Amino acid sequence: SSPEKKRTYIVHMAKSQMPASFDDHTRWYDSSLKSVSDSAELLYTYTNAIHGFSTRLTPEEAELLGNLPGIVSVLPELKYELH
Amino acid sequence: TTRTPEFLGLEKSADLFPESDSVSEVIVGVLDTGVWPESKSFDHTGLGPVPSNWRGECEFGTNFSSSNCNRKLIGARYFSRGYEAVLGPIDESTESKSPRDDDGHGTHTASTAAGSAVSGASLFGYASGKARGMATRARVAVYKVCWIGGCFSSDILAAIDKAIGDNVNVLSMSLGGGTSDYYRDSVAIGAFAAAEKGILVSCSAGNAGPSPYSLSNVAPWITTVGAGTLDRDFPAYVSLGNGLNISGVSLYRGDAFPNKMLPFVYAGNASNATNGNLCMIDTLIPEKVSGKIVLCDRGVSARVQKGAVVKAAGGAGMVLANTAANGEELVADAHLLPATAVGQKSGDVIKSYLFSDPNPTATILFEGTKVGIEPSPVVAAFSSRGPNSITPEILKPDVIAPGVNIIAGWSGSLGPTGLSTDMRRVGFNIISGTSMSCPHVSGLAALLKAAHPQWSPAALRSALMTTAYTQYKNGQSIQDVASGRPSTPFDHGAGHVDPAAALNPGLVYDLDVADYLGFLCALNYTSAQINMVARRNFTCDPAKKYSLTDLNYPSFSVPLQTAQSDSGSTVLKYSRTLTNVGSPGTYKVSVNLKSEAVKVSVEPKSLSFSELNEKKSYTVTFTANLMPSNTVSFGHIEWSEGTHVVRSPIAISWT
Repeated sequence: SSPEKKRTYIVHMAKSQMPASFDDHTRWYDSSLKSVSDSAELLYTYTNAIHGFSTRLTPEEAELLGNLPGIVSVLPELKYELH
Repeated sequence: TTRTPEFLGLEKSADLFPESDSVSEVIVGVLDTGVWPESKSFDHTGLGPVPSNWRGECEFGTNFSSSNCNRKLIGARYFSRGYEAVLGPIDESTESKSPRDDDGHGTHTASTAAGSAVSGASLFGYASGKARGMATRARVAVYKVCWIGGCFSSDILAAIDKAIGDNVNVLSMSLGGGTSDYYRDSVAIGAFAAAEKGILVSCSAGNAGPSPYSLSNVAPWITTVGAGTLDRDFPAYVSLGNGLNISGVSLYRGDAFPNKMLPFVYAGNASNATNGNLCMIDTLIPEKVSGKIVLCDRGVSARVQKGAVVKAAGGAGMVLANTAANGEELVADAHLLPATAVGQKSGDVIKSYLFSDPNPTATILFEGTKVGIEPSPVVAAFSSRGPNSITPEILKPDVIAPGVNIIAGWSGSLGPTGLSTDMRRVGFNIISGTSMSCPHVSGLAALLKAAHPQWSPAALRSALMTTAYTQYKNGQSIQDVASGRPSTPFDHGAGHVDPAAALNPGLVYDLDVADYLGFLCALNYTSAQINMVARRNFTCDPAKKYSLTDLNYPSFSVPLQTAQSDSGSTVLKYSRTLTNVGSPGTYKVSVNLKSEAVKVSVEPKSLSFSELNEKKSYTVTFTANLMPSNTVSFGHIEWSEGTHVVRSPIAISWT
C-alpha cells in the first residue's frame, strides 16, 4: 500500500509513433521511462513478442507513463506457475 | 518417456513418420525451469550440424557454459531479471543463475518433447524400457523462466521474444497464470507473435480440474493440451487385517514389510491438530504413529510431503486416501517410506475398517509395473476443464495427451520427490500433470512440422484435432476418471491425439493472422487492446461483421443464454472453411448430436476438392430450444470421403 512501493510493469509502445528524433527504439523507450522516473531502468526491451519494455515503477509513475504519447498500455506483470 | 511412444502408435507407425533429416531441422523451444544437460536424453549421437537458421545461444552462468550444449541441446538461455526485481538477487547456493535445472520439471518436459532415445531407463525399476522423446531427432532449446519463487511474466515474455528471434519451430510452455484477458496475458501475447512467425505454441491446459471453467491458455492461437492416462499402472495393494485387499498405486522402492501385518492408524486420530488427517508438517503425535502404517487424507500439502511427515514421526508406512476432490484418480509417487495411494471409495472402505476394529492392522504389497491397463486413456481428474471462461465460443482444451505417471529425464540436483530431505538421485522420474501432456503434443507437432514444413501452426493443430479419437477400440467413449462416466468435449476437447492419423488428415481448418485479428475485432477489443496482442495499429472495419462463430476453428462451442429469445428458440450460424491437404475427393458431412433441444443443419452437405490446397466453405446452423441453465449437449460433425474422417466436436451449453 506504500505509494513508493514499486512493482513490475510491461509497457506496450506504439512503434509507429516513435519520434523522428530517435534512431533506435530502445533509446525512445528509455527516454519515455526517464521522463517519469529518474531511477527506473529497463528490465527488458522486447522486439519480437511485443513492442515495448518492462520496468519497475510506483503506481503513480506507471500512471504518468501511461499518459505519454506513444504508450499503448502499462500493465502490471503477472505471476505464472508450472502445471 | 517409456510406453507413450507405443501407446501413441509412434513405434508401430515409424515408417509413416518423416525421415530423420527433416525432423532434425525442427527446433523445439521449451520455456520451463531449465535443463540438466548431462541427462542422457540430450545425447547428440547421430545428429548432424545444427540447423543453419539457428540463431540461439548457450548462455554462461552458474555451473553452466556453452560446452553444456551440443547438437541435441542446441540452445539454453535463462531469464531472471523480472524474478530478481521482485524477490531480490538469486541465491546461487540454492538455485543456479543459469539455464541449469535445479527443479527437474524443465528437464522432464524437454526430454518428453524431443529427448534422444535412452535404453534401460527406469525409476527404481518402475516403467523400465527405452525412454525417448516424441521427436527424437528434433533439436531442443531451453529457456529458463521459472525459479524457486515462481515464473514472472516479464521473464516469460523475454524468453518468447528470444525464442522467436532464435528461430524455434515449436514452443512448449507447461505453465499458466489463471484466466485473464488475452491482452493482459503475456503467454497469449507472446504466442500470438510466435504463431504469426509460423511457430506452433503448445501449452498445458492446467491442473485445476475437474472443476468447470478451470482452463488456462485458452487463446485460439495456442494449442491447449489436457491430460489423460496411459495403459500403465504401478499397483501397490493395501492388505487389511480383515482380509480385504485394496488397490492402490506406488513408486516406492526399498525395504517393505513382506507378509508382516502392522498396526494401522488414521492420522486424524493420531494428531491434536484439527487438520491432522492431512498429515501436515509437525501435526502427527510420534507416540501414536511410531511403527504403524498411517492413513492420511490427500489435499493441501504435497503428497510426498505427507510421506515425509509420517516417516519423521516414526511411522512405518502410509496409505494416502483421495478425497472428493480427486475421486478415484491414482497418482503414483516415489515416496520416502513404504506408501501407496488409494481412491476415495477405497479410502472410505479403509476408514470404515479403521473406525470399527479396535486393533486394525495392514500391510502394503508392491507389485511393480503393469501395462495393458484398460480402459485407457481416461481423462485425468486434475486436467482442467471447459467451458472456456474467456471466450466461450472457442472450445478448449483442444486435445488430450498422456500426462499421468510419465517417466522422463530428471535433474541431478534433487531427488524424485523434490523434497530437500530426499537424497536419492535419479536419471529419470515419474510425475503427472498437464505439464507432461503438453510436451507430448509439442514433440508430435515437431514430427508433423517435419512432414509438412509448409503447414501453418493452425493447420498442424487442426490435423491433431480432427484425427483425435474419442472412443476406445470397443466403441465405448473415453472415460473421465473424475466422474466415472464418459468424458465430454469440455474435458477432452477433440479427443486423444493420434499422431499417425494426424500425418494425413485429408482436410484442415487453417487460420492466419488476419483471422485472429478478425477474432479480436469480434471480441470488441479496442485499438489499444489489439495493439497489445498483435503489435500493430489495426482498426476493425466498421462496415464488416465480425463474429466469434466464424473463426475457422476445428471445433464448435455453442454457448446459449437461457433467456436469449422470447420465442424459446435460438438460431446460431457458424461458418467454416476446409483446405484440402490430401487427394482430390468428395467429402460428405454427417452430424451426430444426441439432443432433442438442438437441431443442426450443415450446408452444403458435400464438398468436392479437385486440387491440393483448394478451399471450400460450409455453414452450420444450430437451432436450439430454451433449456434450463447448466444444460449441456455434445456431439460432432464429420466430413469424410470414405478414407479420411475429419471430425470436429460440438459442445452446446446453456447458461
